[in-house]
Amino acid sequence: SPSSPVVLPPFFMRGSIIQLADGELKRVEDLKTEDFIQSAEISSELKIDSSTVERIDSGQSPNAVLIQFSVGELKAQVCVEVLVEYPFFVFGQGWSSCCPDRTTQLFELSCAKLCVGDVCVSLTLRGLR
Amino acid sequence: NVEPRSVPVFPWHSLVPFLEPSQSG
Repeated sequence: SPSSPVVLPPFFMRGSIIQLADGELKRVEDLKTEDFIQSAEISSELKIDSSTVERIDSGQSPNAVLIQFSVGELKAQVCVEVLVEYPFFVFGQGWSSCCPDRTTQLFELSCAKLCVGDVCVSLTLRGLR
Repeated sequence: NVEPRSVPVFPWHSLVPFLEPSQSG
């Protein structure tokens, strides 16, 4: 069954300090796609995957959505249930969620609308087939 | 005199999801 909705972590709060793999420090609102790509290249354990949003349905829990992703070259189908305000990082677009107004209200993080077809940054462990 | 305040620093990989095929179904 899909994982339970994620309680929102603190690091999405505007102004949070994020350390990239090369040690550089950036604010969460200033992160760019290249930051994730370069950090994954430096990391010996992690690999970046492109995860395309295929479906968005209302979740089983209140205030949650069920998002189906097609992950990586193998297009593995992965389904996650998250709160509507949970932000994903979309390649070339930045932070996006199913309810950007709520994300901005809670985190002061400017956010776009997450839509079917958006390609999100996700991670897998290197060496996982 | 201002009390030193530690600011949390979060690693980059905590911001994006691990989407493993085993999560589906």
